[in-house]
Amino acid sequence: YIHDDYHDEL
Amino acid sequence: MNIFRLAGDMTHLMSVLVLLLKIHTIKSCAGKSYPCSLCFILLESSSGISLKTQELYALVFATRYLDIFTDFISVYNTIMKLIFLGSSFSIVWYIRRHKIVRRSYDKDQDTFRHFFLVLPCLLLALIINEKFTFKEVLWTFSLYLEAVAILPQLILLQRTRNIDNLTGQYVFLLGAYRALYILNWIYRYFTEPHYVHWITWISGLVQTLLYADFFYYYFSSLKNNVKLKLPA
Repeated sequence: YIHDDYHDEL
Repeated sequence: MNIFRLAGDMTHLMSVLVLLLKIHTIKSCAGKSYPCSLCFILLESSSGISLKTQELYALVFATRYLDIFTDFISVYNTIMKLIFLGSSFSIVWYIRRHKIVRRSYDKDQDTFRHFFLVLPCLLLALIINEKFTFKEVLWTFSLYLEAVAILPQLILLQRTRNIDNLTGQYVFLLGAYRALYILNWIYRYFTEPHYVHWITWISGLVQTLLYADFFYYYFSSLKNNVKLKLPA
């Protein structure tokens, strides 16, 4: 899963 | 990616396209000779678009997409970010600078001092954030600011006598996209074990709730087939 560092949503 | 988020992004994209269509309509109007009735209405009455909201949205995207060149997530993600950045800044430019479009902007009505929204959001982002780094604080700031960015537009709509369809649809789509994102967050909460982002969820919920009364008047105007009108 996407680790917290960056945000994968717009 | 899930269907709710895709639907949300498409709805958001639609809202931007509706606004660009409206600006294009105003522009093309001026080329024609009077008295084209639509042109007369468009150019004489205010466009009903709040420049303040557009400027806040440009700031939202500028502070949220700082990682556009550092963190590559997907082609879709990058393209959508470029579209939202490009469209929000060009809409601000059109309303401020374009010789025709700016005539349809009613700055006497669009008086919300949006600076009073920026500062509290920035202070709140400095206090409540997931991680105290430059990027994370600005990203959190963009979330808080987006939640309240629609306020100048909603207040302008209350003052605008006849809200034309494109403006009503623009605001509706803008509210609907965040409502779809809430469904996306619920879906991700149940399908991804570590996916918990309280700040995003609460900001998104506040943002959608601010549209509640607009949604009510929008749907009742659709149902009764009457012109959309917000009570002052």
